[in-house]
Amino acid sequence: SQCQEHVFLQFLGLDKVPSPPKFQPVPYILRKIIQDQAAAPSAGVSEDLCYLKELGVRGNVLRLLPDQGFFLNSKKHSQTSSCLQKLLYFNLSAVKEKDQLTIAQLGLDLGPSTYYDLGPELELALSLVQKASVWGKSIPKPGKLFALQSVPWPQGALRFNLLDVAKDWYINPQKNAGLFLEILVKGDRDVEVNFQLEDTCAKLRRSLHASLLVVTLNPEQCHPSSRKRR
Amino acid sequence: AAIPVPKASCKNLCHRHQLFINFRDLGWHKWIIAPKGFMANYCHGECPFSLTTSLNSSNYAFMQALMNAVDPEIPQAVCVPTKLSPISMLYQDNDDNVILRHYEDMVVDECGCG
Repeated sequence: SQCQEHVFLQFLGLDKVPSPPKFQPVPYILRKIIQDQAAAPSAGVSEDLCYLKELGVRGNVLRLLPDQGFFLNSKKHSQTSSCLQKLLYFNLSAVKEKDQLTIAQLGLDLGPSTYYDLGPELELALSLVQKASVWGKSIPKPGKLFALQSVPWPQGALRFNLLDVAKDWYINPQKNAGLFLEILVKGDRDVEVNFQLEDTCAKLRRSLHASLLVVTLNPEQCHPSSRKRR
Repeated sequence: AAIPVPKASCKNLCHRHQLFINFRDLGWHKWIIAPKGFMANYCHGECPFSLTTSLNSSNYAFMQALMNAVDPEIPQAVCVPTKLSPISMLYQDNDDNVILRHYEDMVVDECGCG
């Protein structure tokens, strides 16, 4: 039966039985899709399995890739506006060769109300890492600025479209050196606020959660002719 | 004309039976996040020649049943799924990726002789 199980797992796209130490948090969108799919047969709805109406794109596999990067030691907050710096890294090797990327969305969750009471306005800067560095030996440097966004209050997970970047990484994996994330604090601050800021930045480091939602379409499983007519 | 179905053998005729797959029974609950299980069903029952035409049979099953009547060495048609539907599964792989994928032909909706 183990042999049969192994064959079936390969059919599911797995090399061996997964044994995750703990489950990753599942975003609402994935839970909603699976709940809708479970309800569809009873509602008599025939679903097109190659179209994700919740995201409005063609695709038959959704993957939520965890961030495998690390925090970088930023300077003291009293000296600079930098609150935290982090290398974000996503391993795209799970995406198979024949798959076509239709969505690559970075999700950044800064945590629940960690800086709400304090009231500093944060600014978030995302850059592509300049070049692949040998981890642990050289510090990743920010390259081309990808996004700069003001975050005046906690507003849930922030989302960034990384489709073009991810396509590039997918075609040339050696180009995937990750993303450089920096969270900055805007405005002038007095000594007391600076003290609180240290605490806020430490909380942000603990609560920050990044993931990459990737949707792919397998042309062998999703023929153009199977698409529903509008 | 409709073929009369013998009442006594009805329960033995090819039809769909309920089968709930509980992932915990397979140890798959350790990596499948949702669903916890699903009603997969299965097909079981006899496909006698006299009822082949009334049991959602394929033309091939009919021919096989006909041949079985001529030569008993040839097995009877068998009870198989004739309509299947997909399910979606949310699971976590060894790289901690959370994956949502649709799998076709996971649930037996209808059975017939084939």
